[in-house]
Amino acid sequence: PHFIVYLPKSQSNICFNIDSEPGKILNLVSDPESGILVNGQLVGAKKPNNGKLSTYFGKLGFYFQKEDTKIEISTKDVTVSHRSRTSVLSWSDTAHVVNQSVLISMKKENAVTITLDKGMSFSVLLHRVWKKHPINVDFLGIYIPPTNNFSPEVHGLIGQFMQEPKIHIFNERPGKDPQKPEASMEVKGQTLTVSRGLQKDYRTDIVFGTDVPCWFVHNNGKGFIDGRYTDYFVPQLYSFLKRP
Amino acid sequence: SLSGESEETMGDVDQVTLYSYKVRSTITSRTATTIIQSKVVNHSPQPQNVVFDVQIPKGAFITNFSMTVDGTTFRSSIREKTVGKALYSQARAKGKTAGLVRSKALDMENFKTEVNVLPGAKVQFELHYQEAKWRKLGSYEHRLYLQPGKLAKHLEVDVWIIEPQGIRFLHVPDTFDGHFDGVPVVSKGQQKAHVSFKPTVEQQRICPSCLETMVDGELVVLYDVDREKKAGELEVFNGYFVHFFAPESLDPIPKNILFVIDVSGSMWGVKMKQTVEAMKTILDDLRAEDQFSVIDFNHNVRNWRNDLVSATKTQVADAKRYIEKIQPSGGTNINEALLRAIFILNEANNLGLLDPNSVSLIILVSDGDPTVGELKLSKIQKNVKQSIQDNISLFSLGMGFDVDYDFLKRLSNENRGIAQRIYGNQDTSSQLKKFYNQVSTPLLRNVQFNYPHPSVTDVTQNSFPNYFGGSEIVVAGKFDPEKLKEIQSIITATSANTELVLETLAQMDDLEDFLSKDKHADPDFTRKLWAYLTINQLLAERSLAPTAATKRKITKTILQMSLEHHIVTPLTAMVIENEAGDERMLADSPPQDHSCCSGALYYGSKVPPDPIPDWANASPTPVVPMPVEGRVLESTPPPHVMRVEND
Repeated sequence: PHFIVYLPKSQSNICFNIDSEPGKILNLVSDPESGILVNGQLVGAKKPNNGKLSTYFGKLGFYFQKEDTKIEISTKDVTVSHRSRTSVLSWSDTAHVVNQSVLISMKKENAVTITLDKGMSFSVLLHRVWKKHPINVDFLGIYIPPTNNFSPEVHGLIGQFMQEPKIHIFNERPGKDPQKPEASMEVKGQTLTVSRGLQKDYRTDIVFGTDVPCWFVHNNGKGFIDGRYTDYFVPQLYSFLKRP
Repeated sequence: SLSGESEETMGDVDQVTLYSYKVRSTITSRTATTIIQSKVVNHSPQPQNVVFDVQIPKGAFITNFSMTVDGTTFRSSIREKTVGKALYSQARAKGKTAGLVRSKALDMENFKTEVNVLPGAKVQFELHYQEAKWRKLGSYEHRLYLQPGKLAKHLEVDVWIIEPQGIRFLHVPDTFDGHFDGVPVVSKGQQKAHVSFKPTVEQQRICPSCLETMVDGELVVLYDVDREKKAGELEVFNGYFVHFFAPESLDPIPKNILFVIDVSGSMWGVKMKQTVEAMKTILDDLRAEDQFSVIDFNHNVRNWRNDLVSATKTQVADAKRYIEKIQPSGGTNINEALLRAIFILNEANNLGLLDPNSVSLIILVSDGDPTVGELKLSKIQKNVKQSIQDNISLFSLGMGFDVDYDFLKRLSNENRGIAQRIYGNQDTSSQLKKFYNQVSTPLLRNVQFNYPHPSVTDVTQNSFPNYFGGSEIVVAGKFDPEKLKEIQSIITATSANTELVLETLAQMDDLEDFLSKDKHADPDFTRKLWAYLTINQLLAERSLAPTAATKRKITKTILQMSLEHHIVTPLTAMVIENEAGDERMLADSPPQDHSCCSGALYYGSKVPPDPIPDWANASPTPVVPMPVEGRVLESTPPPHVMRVEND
């Protein structure tokens, strides 16, 4: 999956990819204090392309501890568990489901929005590919608005950026690839070489997406994210991140 | 059934021959139209009486009958009852009669025509009827009663099933004790299936040298449609729509259930034995989160526990022991028994002892009329209606033929439940269990279907207190195709753990293409199903009408619809006459408990459409587009390249 992190103070989009393997579960948001957890499980393409097997989010798990609600979103359906009871919704329906203070709005074959009372929301987009495509598989995208008020302790691959890191981008220069300029970026006490690139925001155009220019951090975001991406692997879909 | 034998290969020649007996059923989206046709030749030297006697499911609507006797054709027309009788009395056909008679068999009635046929004459009968297929315990059951009465030179049964939603499974169980193994031929596609049953004369024989036919029973076709894709299926066509709703993947809602069992003297013997047997299975089936108790009544009312108790193994075992010891005797005090059950549930509710998300059910099992206490049925109805709370549904099971089934039906329909007849002459225990299994898994409460667009009209019952797993709620209505190209529906409901709103959009051309491709598909199915539902629900509402004026108004509507849609209902009769109009027969429906949509598990109510609840109207999180700050310094890959940055 590719990540786009918008940093409001720096007015910059920083992006990175995580190249891992199918089945791995990445922690995206871990906020034990507000009892909010978001994990994503990777699914692989049907087969490698140019020797490389692409991976995507195939399943997303949301756990709202205080509301005793778990929401598992897969490319097949959406399962809502509240206390000990479960309802399964299908992507073929347009549905709204509310229990206690969690509202789930599904738009048929398109998107799920999860809204909590406390001004917290998450959007998940469904990318449905042609079933017979030799390589591509259905996959999901997750969008977390910067307005979500997590606790200051929030972490995770995405959660950590709720506390915006200071960055300084300088010395823009032509890159090895003439079409892709480079620059140096100071962040978290390190200086990284970043490349100018394009990522996609699919919320307004689910097929072609909207180009989002950004500064791309290589090596699975090393230097930009705390630690290494492998630090964000969790064993279960609803495991909180164990932080050092 | 036809008297006498037929031609060379099938017995002596001087009798009546059944030349062909053909049954063709087409089911298009749960709407079944069946045509039964038979051809007979009188080979005997003297006039013979020929009877055309077919069993049709109760609740089916006869729509057409024609008969050709020795070249003279008789056609049917649907008339208002008294008009029909008057026409008939003006020109009674000689040697010919027709009629609809109550059947002795389970849930069936007979259409019977008798004609006196001259030597050498040929007769052809053809009857059309339609019905809705109700989903029960996870499948639709189509039963065809085959009773040719004798060996037929051509015996052919064809069932075509066309389901735009997709056919999940289809099964033809053996109902002839293995005699016709391998004869039914099933071909099944994604959305269409065909079952043919065409035994040769030899295969029809009871034994190789016998002259009797083995074909005397039911051909049953079971099937279900694809469901995992979506909870509801909205089918729009020709100015009508039908909405099928049967969500599956929801956790059961806990139930508070009170069994109210008649143990009066008339229950003594097999009935009680079978009831106890069924109850033991039913109690074992309760879930841990359910609460229950048992009330047994005759002229006295007793309860196993004064309050509801959780269905733990211990409690269930104790309840079973209690039931086993019951000895039926004495009179029948239905009023007191029901008021006791209602009191227990109301009390528990008022004391906050019930799960707020639970469903409360009363299941009354009785085989007779009240003989002790309040005897006036309307008073009992009034007492029950006044004391029962809105969150309680009353289901009544009438055992045998002594019970006033109409009373039980009214009692249930006006208290959010339904009544069902339990036939004493069949395995009572399995009927009781089968009924219980239909209501044992409540999945949704307060289900309401809304069609907000003003040009949607004449919507059938659209509000239901419960939805039970394995069943299906069907709502239909009309719309103006000129004004509306697609229909929006909003279903609101409460599941075990959430409030639910389901929105569906459907347009006509979804089906147009599909139906046009199949010569068997009935393009009229939406209209037929809408009419079937509407008339059945009106018949039930008519029996609950609070005033004579209301009753008259409903009667008028039913009559008008019956005539418009050519349907034999309790208010119409079928006049069968020859072209000259000087020979007429009258097929009148018997006085019957025309239970609303026999087989339907729901008796809902009509409520005006509600808008989407506020909480569901919350516009999804505003899409804050990623800020696209200053353009990139250099040109980047053309935007159509579906690629993102990568290492």
